[in-house]
Amino acid sequence: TFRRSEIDEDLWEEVEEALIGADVGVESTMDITAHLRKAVKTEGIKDASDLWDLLGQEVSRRISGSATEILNQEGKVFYLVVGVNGTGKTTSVAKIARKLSLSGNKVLLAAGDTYRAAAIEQLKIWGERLGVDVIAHQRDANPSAVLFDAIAAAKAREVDTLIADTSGRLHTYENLMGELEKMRRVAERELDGYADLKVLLVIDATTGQNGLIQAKQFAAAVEVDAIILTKLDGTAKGGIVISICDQMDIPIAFTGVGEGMDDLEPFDPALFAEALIG
Amino acid sequence: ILSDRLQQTFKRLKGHGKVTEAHLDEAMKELRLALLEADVNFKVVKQFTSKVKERALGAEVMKSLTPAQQIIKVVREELEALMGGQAAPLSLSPSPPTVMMVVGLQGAGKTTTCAKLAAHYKKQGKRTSVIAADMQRPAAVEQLKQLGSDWDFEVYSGSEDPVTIAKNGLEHAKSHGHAVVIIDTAGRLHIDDELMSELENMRALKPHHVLLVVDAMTGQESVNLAVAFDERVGLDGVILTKMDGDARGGAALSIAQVTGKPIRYVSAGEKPDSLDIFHPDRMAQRILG
Ligand SMILES: Nc1nc2c(ncn2[C@@H]2O[C@H](COP(=O)(O)OP(=O)(O)OP(=O)(O)O)[C@@H](O)[C@H]2O)c(=O)[nH]1
Ligand SMILES: Nc1nc2c(ncn2[C@@H]2O[C@H](COP(=O)(O)OP(=O)(O)OP(=O)(O)O)[C@@H](O)[C@H]2O)c(=O)[nH]1
Ligand SMILES: [Mg+2]
Ligand SMILES: [Mg+2]
Repeated sequence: TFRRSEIDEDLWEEVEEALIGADVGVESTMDITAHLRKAVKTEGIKDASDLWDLLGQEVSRRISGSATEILNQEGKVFYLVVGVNGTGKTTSVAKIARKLSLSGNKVLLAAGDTYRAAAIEQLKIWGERLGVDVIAHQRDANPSAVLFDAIAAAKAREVDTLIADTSGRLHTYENLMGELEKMRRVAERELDGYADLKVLLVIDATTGQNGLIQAKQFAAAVEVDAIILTKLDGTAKGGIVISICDQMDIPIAFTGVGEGMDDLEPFDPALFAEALIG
Repeated sequence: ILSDRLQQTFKRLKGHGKVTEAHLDEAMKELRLALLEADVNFKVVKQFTSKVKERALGAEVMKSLTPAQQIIKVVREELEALMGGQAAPLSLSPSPPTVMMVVGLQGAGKTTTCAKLAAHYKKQGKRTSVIAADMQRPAAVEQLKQLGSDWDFEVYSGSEDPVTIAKNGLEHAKSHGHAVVIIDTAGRLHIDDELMSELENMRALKPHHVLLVVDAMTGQESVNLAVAFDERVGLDGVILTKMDGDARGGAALSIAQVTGKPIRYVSAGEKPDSLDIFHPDRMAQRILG
């Protein structure tokens, strides 16, 4: 809630700072405050607490959740989990596997990060903890080859969900984005209709304005179906997703709220908006 | 980019007339937007722009025929002064081993940075080990062992709690004549009281350098996290990672402003040679876009 009770220029500054401080970014902040100023005029709002509610609604209407689609999986699905380095992809793969296997899905994992030290071992440990198999090659193997084998195994075992971890990559590397594009093409070809292919982009809530560029670049390379916003158990608010949803219409599927296998929550726009404005 | 925006602002406002304080205020608005877009914390932006305006009210800008350029000059100077003035590598202790403790949020790049530092000192002919004190992340110790094998440095590991492992690792380094020992710690939230206390206990082992590793794409929370780590653990320096991305890196300015601690290194890649001394002038240029 606001510190002040009347709607004056100081309050508008407070609104701006709440949004900017939450990494909403200049453009979206200006857009939101413009909408609010108009609403205050046309609806004759006098009370700051009413403005507060309006702010929450304005934020909430700009973002959408898609957890139900994933959790109520109908056909078979192949998830390709992507994103820049260190955002929480491998841990999120484990968390999603956890949710889906708890609800009765037969899950298989693919250790698609064949580059980073101990990436394969890290995913294998999660597989053991989850009771889920992991298809892996050796370090420095071709990641597309891992996907090839994982999809073949998924078909042979009639798996419901195959989740592929990939190595962290900065979108500034054309060759790495090219490698990701190739992985998607290989997966589509090998799946051959066996399962829907969905790309999940993992974004760290501590990320500032670069998060929007990440979403644009990854979407351009492999098309992104939904976002997983991690590390919301910290103090960062993840406001950059407002710009992402606004400009690119990509829903948020889940939020990561810790380092354990159960620390994944379905994205709720209203709760997120409430937490964001503080 | 900012210099163009300022040129436009002055052209539009003053035409061929004198520069007024009102014009300066408009210019400071442009500066504020540019810094916020670069992820500089909004409170730091407030302080910074008022400092720039204060200097800009002097003759160098007000009497200049090219006020936009003069303001950019002032901005650059203030940015560079804030972020450390000159580049300086970490000092090594006259009585080895020099102990470095590396801390930060989850996924910032600590383990990789520890490995790069180790490779760097090894290349200088200094016997170096890294203590694998992250007992929480799956395969964290294995990650360091593989990096140690890839990049040729020793890894000390154990099965006790992190502080005991660090203590034992330091004794091992001393008795084996290591010149440099680097402690890799588990990523943690600055609001996790228990894990921050663990770091305080590790700090009691008296490292020469406590380095905060920060992801260059960090947004507004850079201030809160840096202040928390500095207040609880005490920082000697900061290392900015993933600078090979295109994040503007405003977190560097935010952290420099609120902690006063120097940024020592910049990491720009995943290979051992991608650790460079921090250059304030290059960072200023990057933040200004
Ligand atoms: N607090 C918190 N930590 C998280 C969360 N998600 C992941 N982490 C931690 O963030 C760190 C990085 O997670 P990873 O899963 O290895 O990230 P990644 O994207 O796979 O990293 P790379 O493969 O190296 O690019 C680990 O220490 C995780 O435990 C979260 O929601 N909250
Ligand atoms: N492109 C790029 N990647 C980096 C850089 N520094 C680290 N990384 C990558 O970032 C990811 C995370 O690095 P880690 O060293 O595992 O991070 P960490 O801080 O030890 O993570 P936790 O121990 O889980 O907290 C890995 O994929 C690294 O290879 C860098 O400067 N540039
Ligand atoms: Mg990973
Ligand atoms: Mg680590």
